[in-house]
Amino acid sequence: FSTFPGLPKWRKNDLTYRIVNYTLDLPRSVIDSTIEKALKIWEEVTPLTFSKISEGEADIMITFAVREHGDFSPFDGPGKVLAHAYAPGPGIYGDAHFDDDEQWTKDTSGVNLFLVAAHELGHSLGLFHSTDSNALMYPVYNPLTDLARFRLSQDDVNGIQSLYGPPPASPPEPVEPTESTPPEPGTPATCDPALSFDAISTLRGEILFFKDRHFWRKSFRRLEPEFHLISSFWPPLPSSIDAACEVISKDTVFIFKGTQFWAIRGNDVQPGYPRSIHTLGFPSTVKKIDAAISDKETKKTYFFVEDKYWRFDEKRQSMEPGFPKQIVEDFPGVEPKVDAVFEAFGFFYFFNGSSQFEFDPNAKKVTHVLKSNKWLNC
Amino acid sequence: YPVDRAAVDKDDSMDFVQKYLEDYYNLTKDVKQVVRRKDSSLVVKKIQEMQKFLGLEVTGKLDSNTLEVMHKPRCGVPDVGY
Repeated sequence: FSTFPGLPKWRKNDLTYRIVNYTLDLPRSVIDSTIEKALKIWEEVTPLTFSKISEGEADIMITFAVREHGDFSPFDGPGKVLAHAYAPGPGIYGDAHFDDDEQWTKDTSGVNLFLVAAHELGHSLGLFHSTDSNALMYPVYNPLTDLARFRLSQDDVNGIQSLYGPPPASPPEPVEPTESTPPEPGTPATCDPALSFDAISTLRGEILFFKDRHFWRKSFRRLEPEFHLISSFWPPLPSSIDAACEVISKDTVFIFKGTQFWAIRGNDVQPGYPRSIHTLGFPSTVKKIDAAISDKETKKTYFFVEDKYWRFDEKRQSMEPGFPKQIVEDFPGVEPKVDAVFEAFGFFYFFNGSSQFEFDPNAKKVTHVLKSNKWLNC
Repeated sequence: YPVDRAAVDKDDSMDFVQKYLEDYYNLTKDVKQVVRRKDSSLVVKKIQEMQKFLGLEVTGKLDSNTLEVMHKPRCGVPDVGY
């Protein structure tokens, strides 16, 4: 995915839209519901909400037009350019224009309005084009898309969430705190306010929260996290783990327990593991790793052990000199004992007991302190 | 540049290619005359950039596969630069 140069995004979550005029190709009610549906797919994976207004200036003004239509980007008649839209901002920014020389249809007998509207509204929210030909934000219209089973691709979800984050844990309207379902004997209660985690890692756009023999699997395409036994996915792994981190450039998650570590790729535990953590460059005094995170931007992996941390250079495949350092030295505000850590939307989330610390690595400061299980819709 | 003339039939005038690269790949307009020269490495680079972005084989030539995708309906927002 990509975002517009300068990263324009809406500075509020509750946006308005207005359908300024209607193509005669479809009944108005169909156009209204189609646009609403196109907005909903973005609403489901972000904190954004969209309200329709019928007059005045909305954040997103939707118009149908032909040829020159007042924005120096004239349409070109049937075919070729179908529509265009503008990045978030005032006035024409955020607006979406549809070429009414196209035959707009509800199916794909003509140009499918839902597909094009969903794409253009992605621009209105701040997404630029994607090189992933399966992504909605790929620039070329694909009339073969299966409308009945349409879903945003992970690339689209990653893109929009890099701008606005995931949907709120609880539904927008306040609800009574749900009683956490009594855990079966031996399984942790998801919404236990005292819940802590052994390890957390991303995995191909999802987040895995490890606790004892189990883990929660959080995908941004499903509201409810799944709950599984570790052994049901990766039988060779130990029954509980100390730390986990994904090295995206290797499409691999490394799992740590005691002085050993494993490498998993998707469902497969890689051959040649477990290996000793001392092969990574740890001194023999280190008997276990508390938490690990690999920064895809800098290609450095951070290992947290008690109140210190080491840094491993993924390019050189060696531990960096000058370590260990005190955690508080470079991660001020983070409790010196780290249970788990992962990265999302450019922030590091450090977990300590039932709390998590959102840390901005650029500003080098904690920006929020949250409950550990907030990511599990509690 | 080494244009595969056979593939560029009357509909695929160099104007169409020129406009596509200007509209979506930031080919600046002041190289208009350059496109007609056969050795414009800038235009070859732009074609390669487009082919890479669209997931096509990066040949730097206007082969039929590339031209076919270029003619498909698309969004009017550029692919690079804005």
